[in-house]
Amino acid sequence: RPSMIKKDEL
Amino acid sequence: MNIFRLAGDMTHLASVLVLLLKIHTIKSCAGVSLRTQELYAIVFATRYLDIFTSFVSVYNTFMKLVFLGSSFSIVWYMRYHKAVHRTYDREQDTFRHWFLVLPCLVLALLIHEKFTFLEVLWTFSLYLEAVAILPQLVLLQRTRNIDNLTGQYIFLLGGYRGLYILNWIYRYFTEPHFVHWITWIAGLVQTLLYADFFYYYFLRFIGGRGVE
Repeated sequence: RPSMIKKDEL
Repeated sequence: MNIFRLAGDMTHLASVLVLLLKIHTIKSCAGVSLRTQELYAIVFATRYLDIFTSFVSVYNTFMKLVFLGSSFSIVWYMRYHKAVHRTYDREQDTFRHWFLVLPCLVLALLIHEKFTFLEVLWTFSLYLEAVAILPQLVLLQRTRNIDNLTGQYIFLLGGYRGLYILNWIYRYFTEPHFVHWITWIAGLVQTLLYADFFYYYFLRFIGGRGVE
């Protein structure tokens, strides 16, 4: 699921 | 990382540095809304809760520390520093910003990507950041004229999320599965709230006069 992508944005 | 996001982060960093420069060098926070600064401190505190648990990059961690440190020190300056505190326009900065916090929290409890503590608070920080500038814009209309540094601060703060929107468009077309409706809509609302400021900013500021 896309939300599993690490939060790489500030 | 793409050029839009880097430009966005640098613009955001520049806005924070301009405000710190104004407050630290001329020891004045005239025209600056403490309430907006308090909201931004909450935004960063709730958005960067994972700063010690999930490492993305040195850049990412460094910038999070800069935004956390600067937002809290600006609030400290405006609340407790004797010289700066005197220049704070308490009578005019009266927007009920706590009325913004609760609806954002409720909305985050209703609309989020995952129902976990960190994710709900992270989503809350997105919603809160979208409206955090309202006390500052209201103060701006009340105090009519503002100095260049405050005008530049608001311009850069509004511009950074606009650059992030370009970053999201770029990532949508270059990365599969890159879809984050909540972030995109909150970012769009946030940028649109600056629309009339940008209008006056370009009318006045570029003309070489202060923002009226």
